[in-house]
Amino acid sequence: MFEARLVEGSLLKKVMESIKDLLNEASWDCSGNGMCLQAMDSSHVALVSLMLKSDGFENYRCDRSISLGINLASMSKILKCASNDDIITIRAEDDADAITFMFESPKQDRVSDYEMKLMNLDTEHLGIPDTEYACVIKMPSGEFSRICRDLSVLGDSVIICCTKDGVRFSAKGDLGNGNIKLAQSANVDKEEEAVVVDMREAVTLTFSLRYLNFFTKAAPLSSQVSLSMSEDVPLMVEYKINDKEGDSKGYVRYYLAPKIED
Amino acid sequence: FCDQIIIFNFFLDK
Repeated sequence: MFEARLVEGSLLKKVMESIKDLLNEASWDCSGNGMCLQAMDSSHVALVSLMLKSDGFENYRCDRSISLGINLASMSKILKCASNDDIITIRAEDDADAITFMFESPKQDRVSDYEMKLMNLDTEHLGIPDTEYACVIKMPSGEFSRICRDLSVLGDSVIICCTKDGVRFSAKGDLGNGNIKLAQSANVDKEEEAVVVDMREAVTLTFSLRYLNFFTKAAPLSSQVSLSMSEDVPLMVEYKINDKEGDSKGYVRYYLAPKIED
Repeated sequence: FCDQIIIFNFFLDK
């Protein structure tokens, strides 16, 4: 038996919004540690690694590890039937061919449940090595979304250049070119508005804006995003999943393979 | 013009 109850149900709605445009289907691997999902997009260019920690749920029961094969578009449609302030409970019997979502209003005066068929998925799991990145950039997630959106006007790719002075995002195309430079924040009252660069060595890499724009769908989960880069390895874009109190409930990490000069 | 590398090249099959 698997059962997980999340009082701040809107977090699960946001998690689904952050992956549904990038992935068609994936397995939720449920264990005592929590719910994990790892999947590549259909082009095998990007990888999503998602964790919802068991102690982030108000109730969490997982008698034995199970893998729930899910059509993510269907799950997203069902979660849209939950109000933002609903409490969401996910339930699956061992060896079941369906999963149940229960939505309770805060006053408990409206309870709905939806059953969704599970899929048999032959999932490939990739080993993600622990990496010491040459640069880790932390910035407001809204700022990163805006940069990706604005530079998409100019081209398909963005060059991210990280030096000790700050970060430069550049794009060029038939229209012309554009550059956005962010300096490290000297003094910020609010931590979530800070731009912080932790740099061992300068890095310049090129990435597809189309994928980065998919990743920015996770911005409602977190006020800050971190971009971790090293030469010739995939970029890691991480949004931490925090509740209203700021406690960590997990993360959404996206890995994107770089583009190279033809 | 740039070529997109696929992610398979970096991570190992488990």
